[in-house]
Amino acid sequence: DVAEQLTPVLLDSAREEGLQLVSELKDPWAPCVDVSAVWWGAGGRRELCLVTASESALSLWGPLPPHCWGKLYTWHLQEVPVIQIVPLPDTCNLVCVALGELEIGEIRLLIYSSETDSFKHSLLKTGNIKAVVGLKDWRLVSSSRTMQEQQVEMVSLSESGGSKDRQTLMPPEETVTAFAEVEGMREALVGTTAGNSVVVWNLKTGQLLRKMHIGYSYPASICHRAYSDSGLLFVVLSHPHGKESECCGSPAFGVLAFNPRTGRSAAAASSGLPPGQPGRQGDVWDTAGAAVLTSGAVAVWDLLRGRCTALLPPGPAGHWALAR
Amino acid sequence: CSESDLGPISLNWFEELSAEAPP
Repeated sequence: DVAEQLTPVLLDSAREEGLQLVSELKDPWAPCVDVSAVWWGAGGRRELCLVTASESALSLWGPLPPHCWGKLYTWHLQEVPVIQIVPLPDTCNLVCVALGELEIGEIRLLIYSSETDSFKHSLLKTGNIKAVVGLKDWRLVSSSRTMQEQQVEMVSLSESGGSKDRQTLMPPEETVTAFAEVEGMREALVGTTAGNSVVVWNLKTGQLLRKMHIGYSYPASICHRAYSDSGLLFVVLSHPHGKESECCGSPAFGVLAFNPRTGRSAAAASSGLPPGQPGRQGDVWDTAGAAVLTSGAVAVWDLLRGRCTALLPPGPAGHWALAR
Repeated sequence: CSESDLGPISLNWFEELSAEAPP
């Protein structure tokens, strides 16, 4: 009910129940630029596998008993460097990847067909792509920009890896920097803009429903996830340029409650970095957030309570650089 | 977050905004 300013304190239980290193995937020839989890399988059986990306290749790893991982397949992508893996929820035998030099220039799908036991590439989109997100039900939304205009588009994917349908979404004036699906609302999508606003779309009609300013406390916020509850829209944001303050520490994630009817907002929860441990790179899944600290540790938060629940210190082999 | 801070709340905000926004 009340927006709390929670101090960044690591729960005592997190020290005891913190993250443990359970396995290592070693790929000495290729420094990792991204990692993601994917469902993979055949004949009705599927298991959670991992994909690691280097600039020129993607590797699929599967669990091997008892506690290790083996490389199942490698795709070589030598023409354009890999920038990121784009997770597509609820898909199987499919990896979506964004490629480019400094910015994303193309989005490709890599698909395995168990019927023909073969892999194939499919080019989904090209352009000067600023942001991309994979949504449930085989949908992908991206924003791209030319000198004159911005294009925001949703592509519905077919199981063979092609595009089944394309829906143009009305672009805001400002560049869209990130998208996030709204939990439990299939046709709603939120985005953040370069002008530090949250925008809301209707994915079915392509309408831009609302633009709501975030405020000046945390410039250039990035949205990760949104939930609609009791007539309010709760948006999980990270603050890549947030500054450390004495009272609140360094902000990692915040949950803002917006009233989409009026455009007004209030802070609902804030997750701060442990004192004296700056850091930024982060990711969100459901109501948990993770970030890499500059010290080389990984911190995990319960975003709705604004509490740091686990901390993984740097490993013997070095500092963590990326958390997914 | 109280209603006085955020203004009148509607459970059907998505449908209402979709009906009001330009097509």
